[in-house]
Amino acid sequence: TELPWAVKSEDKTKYDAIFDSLNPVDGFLSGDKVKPVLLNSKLPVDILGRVWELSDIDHDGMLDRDEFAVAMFLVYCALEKEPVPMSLPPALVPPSKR
Amino acid sequence: QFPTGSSSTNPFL
Repeated sequence: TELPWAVKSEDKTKYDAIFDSLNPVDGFLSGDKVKPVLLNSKLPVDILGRVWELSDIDHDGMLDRDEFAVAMFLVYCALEKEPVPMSLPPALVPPSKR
Repeated sequence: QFPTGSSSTNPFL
C-alpha cells in the first residue's frame, strides 16, 4: 500500500518557498546555504547534524526540494520537542526517493 | 542505520 508522505502538501508549499528563496543551483541547495536556515531554529548543532544526515538521503552534501522538506519537517518536530529519530521513518522518505 | 555523519557531506559536523 502506498504510504502517504508525512509532509503535508501545505507544509511542502511553505518549505518550497523557503527552498527557492535560498537560490538553489540546478535544484540543489549546498550545505552552506542550508546551514544558516537550520541554525536559525536555535536547535543544538548535534541535532541539526542528525537532521542533515536523515534528510540528505543520497548523501551528496546537498539537499534537493524533497530532501529540504524532510529537513524542515524534522526541525519543526524537534522544536515541538519531538526527538529526531535515529533513522528516517518510511513515511518520511519522499515518494521520489523510494 | 545510525547516521554516523561524515563531515565531508554534513555541514554541521
